[in-house]
Amino acid sequence: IIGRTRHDEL
Amino acid sequence: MNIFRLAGDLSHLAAIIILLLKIWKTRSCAGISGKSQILFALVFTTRYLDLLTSFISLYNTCMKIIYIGCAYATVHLIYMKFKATYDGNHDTFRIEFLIVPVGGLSFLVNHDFSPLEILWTFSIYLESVAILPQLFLISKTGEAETITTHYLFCLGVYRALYLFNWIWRFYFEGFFDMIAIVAGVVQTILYCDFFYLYVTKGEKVAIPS
Repeated sequence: IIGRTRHDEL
Repeated sequence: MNIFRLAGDLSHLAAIIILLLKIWKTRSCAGISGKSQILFALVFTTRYLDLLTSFISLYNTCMKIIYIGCAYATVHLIYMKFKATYDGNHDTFRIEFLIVPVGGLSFLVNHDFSPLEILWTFSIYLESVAILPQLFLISKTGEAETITTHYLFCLGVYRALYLFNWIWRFYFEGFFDMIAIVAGVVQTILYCDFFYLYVTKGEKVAIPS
């Protein structure tokens, strides 16, 4: 998965 | 969530709290770059706007709120409460030289040309260089207090652990985010010189100018 808008990291 | 990611987050949290407590307990922010702290507050603000648009987990939401809250509390202590102890004469790094190019780059190289995504990209790029005013201040004054070096160490370890987290995620989840990885590598490299001094000199660290 490259470049998703929903970022799950801090 | 893997062990590197969790340890990285906790190291980041430790760094932020070490700094807050240091300023609070000593009633002084001498040796701390207010400009770096403003940049970190800006980083968290622009990155965590997604608090308003998407929910990921309770852990994620809580940590974001804590990071933002602590960042503004730190800025408040430096520029308001303990302003008299602030090392303004030495904290002379020009942050517009970071913000302007980073802003331009986030418009040019991003995953998606939308406001939130550009702001997220901006925060990633800005975080990678936000420590420069602090390192600049230390090189000007010639030394840093032990507790300040612990703060910097935790902050550097945090991004280094994230690199391992990304390697892990690439192998086990097939996930990688090129923007975060490149910026994270740059950020970690900026700490390498400091890591070397921290390990070899231990206590008092002076970055040769």
